Amino acid sequence: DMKRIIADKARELFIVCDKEEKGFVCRRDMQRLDGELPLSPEQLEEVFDSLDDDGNGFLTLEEFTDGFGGFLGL
Amino acid sequence: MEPGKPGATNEGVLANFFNSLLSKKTGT
Repeated sequence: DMKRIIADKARELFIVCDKEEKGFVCRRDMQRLDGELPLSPEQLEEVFDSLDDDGNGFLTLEEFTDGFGGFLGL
Repeated sequence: MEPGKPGATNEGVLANFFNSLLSKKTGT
């Protein structure tokens, strides 16, 4: 089941951002990826803003999975 | 596509983000 595979993969990637496994990613978590990923702090901020659908400052697994699905063209 | 261009699309940044995460994940 494709949906399930994508959800599983998204979860794996989400945990890279949510190191403490809080269940959400905040801006600070995102900025910690600076140095780990070849993106500038501004780009990480941009990624956060576009994934945080409701703009509440917390990126949930659901929002992350949606963004990942969009990236895959779904 | 011209990397580093100020008007680079949001999608490009997102794609870069997910690609980097994926390669980080498979690289370790």
